[in-house]
Amino acid sequence: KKTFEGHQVLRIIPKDDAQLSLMKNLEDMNEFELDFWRGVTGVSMPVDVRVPIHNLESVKMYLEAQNTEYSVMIKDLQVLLDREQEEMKSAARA
Amino acid sequence: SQHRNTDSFDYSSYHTLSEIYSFQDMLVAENPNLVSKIVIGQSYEGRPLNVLKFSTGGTNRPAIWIDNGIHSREWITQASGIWFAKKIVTDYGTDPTLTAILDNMDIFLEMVINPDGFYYTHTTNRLWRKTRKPNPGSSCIGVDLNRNWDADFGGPGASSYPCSITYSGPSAHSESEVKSIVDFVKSHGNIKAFLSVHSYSQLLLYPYGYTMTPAEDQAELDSLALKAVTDLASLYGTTYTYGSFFDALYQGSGTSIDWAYNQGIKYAYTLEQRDTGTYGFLLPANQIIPTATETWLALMAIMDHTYQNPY
Repeated sequence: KKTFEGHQVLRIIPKDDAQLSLMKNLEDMNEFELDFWRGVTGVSMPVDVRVPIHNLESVKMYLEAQNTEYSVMIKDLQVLLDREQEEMKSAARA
Repeated sequence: SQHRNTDSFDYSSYHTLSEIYSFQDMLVAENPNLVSKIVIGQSYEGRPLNVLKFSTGGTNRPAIWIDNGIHSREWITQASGIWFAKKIVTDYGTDPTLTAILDNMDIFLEMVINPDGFYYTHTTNRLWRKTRKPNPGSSCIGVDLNRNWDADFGGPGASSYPCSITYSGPSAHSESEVKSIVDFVKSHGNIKAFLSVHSYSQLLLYPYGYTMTPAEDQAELDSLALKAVTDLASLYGTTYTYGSFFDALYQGSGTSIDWAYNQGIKYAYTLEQRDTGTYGFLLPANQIIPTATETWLALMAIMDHTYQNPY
């Protein structure tokens, strides 16, 4: 079973066409192993992306180097998944 | 399977595929004069593609199609589908609007379009979106079923790369999960509304996605969308953005509603349920019923308009 300890979901809002283009490049980069939850659409439209823990630092540095602001939407994905799993088990018991 | 009937079923929890299949059978058994189950095909891994038919009689009546779970990780959609099914049997005979619709039209509901992907989200990878069909020549698995329809197939907004989450597949309708719906809708020939339920983003979208050219019925689709999102917001204040797929979201080719619209099904909409970016695909279970309830108001607005405006 695949787990997601330490994976974060980042929210990035491209502010201009240059940042939009940067996000599109990011979408095509396989090396970061990114999973786009909400894809790149347009300027001011949020992009949500799951970043594996081993690439978090690189991705954040990449964004910061390009002056692209981001926020952490989900701090540790596995925590939420564990909670969901526990709720399902509890409901099944009930 | 541990639930004895659909009254005691826990609608405020996420359920496995086998529990959903059991629910469907219970609902049919409890309401033999209203609900029947049609198996329209099989998924790649051999799971049945079940559609519930809600009908009060007649032959080949005009009908409404609703589907959930084309992207398997969007769990709120399959959970809402269960709630919709129960809502239909509960409200028929008590809610005058739904009763009038069902006295004249049929409703077809496919709760889990992508059962292989859904099963995989429960067993192996909670965040899986596509099917589970291997792609020859690639180590990457699966096709994005909402890029596999014959509507500018393979155009901008879809990927020809099997590892992409928007991989279109090798050809239009190559996936049995899509082909089964296409064959069913075509052979029925009297579907008047085609409603696809997704999450997350809180959007109500109508054709087109593959082109910025407005649909012929854009004005009507747009005003109906406004009515639907207004009704939806009346319950909890949840705000939806609405517009054409192209304008309100992004360019996407090979999508289900564009195909449906080009088949002559005028009322073709995609809904994107809660939220806008707190939980994403991990919407807490305590939001299932509120989300389904508000979504139902939008669906009812579209279904009632479809009934009131025959074409």
